[in-house]
Amino acid sequence: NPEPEAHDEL
Amino acid sequence: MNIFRLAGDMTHLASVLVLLLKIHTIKSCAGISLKTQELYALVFASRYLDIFTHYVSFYNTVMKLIFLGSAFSIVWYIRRHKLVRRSYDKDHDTFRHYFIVLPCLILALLIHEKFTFRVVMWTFSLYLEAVAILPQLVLLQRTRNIDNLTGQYVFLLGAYRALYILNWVYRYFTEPHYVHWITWISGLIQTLLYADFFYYYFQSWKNNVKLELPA
Repeated sequence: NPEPEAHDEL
Repeated sequence: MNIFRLAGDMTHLASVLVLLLKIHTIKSCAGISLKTQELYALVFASRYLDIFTHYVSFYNTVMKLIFLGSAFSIVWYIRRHKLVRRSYDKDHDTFRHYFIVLPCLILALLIHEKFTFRVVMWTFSLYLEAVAILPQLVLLQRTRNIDNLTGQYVFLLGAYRALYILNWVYRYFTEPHYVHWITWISGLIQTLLYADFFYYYFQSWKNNVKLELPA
C-alpha cells in the first residue's frame, strides 16, 4: 500500500 | 487523474466559488453555518500540513492553497466583515464544535494507518470532513427560506463527495493495491449524510418549488 503521506487526493 | 476525480475537484471548487460569490458580491451569509465553515478550515489545516514538504503535483499544491485560503477567508468574512456578519444567523447556528471535533480526534488517535503526528492529523481531517456538514444541514432545516445560492452550495458539496466515491471505485479496478479503508468509509458516511438533502433538492427542482427541508 502507498503511504498515506504520499496520498495524491485532496 | 481520472474524470471522476477531476469532476469531483471541480465541483468542490465550484461550491467554494458559489459561497464566495454569495459572501463577497451579495455581502450576505444568510443560511450559511459559521460552525461548518470553521470545521472546514480545521479540516484543511490539519490535512495539508505537508503542503510544503510533500510535493505531489502543481495541480495538487494549487488546489490545496485555494481550499486553505478560501476556507479561512470565508470564516474571516463571516466573523469580521461588518456587512457580512450582520446577515449571520447566529441564533439558529447553535451546533457545538467540540461535539464534533473531540470524537473525531479520539477516533483518529484510535484508528489510523500509522501512529505519527502527520498521519493522525491526516486521519483526523478525514473523520472531521465526514461530519463537518452537520451544523450546515441543521441550520438548513431550521431556515424557512433557503435561497438559491445556499441550496446550490450544499448540493455541489454533496456532489463532490459522490464523485469522489466513483473515483475510488475506478481507481480500485484500474490501479494495483489501491485500498484505503479509512478514506473510503469516512467518505461513504460523508456522502450518506447528504442523502436526505439530495432527496428534497431534486423534489424542489422537479416540482419547480422553493427548497425547504421538513423540520
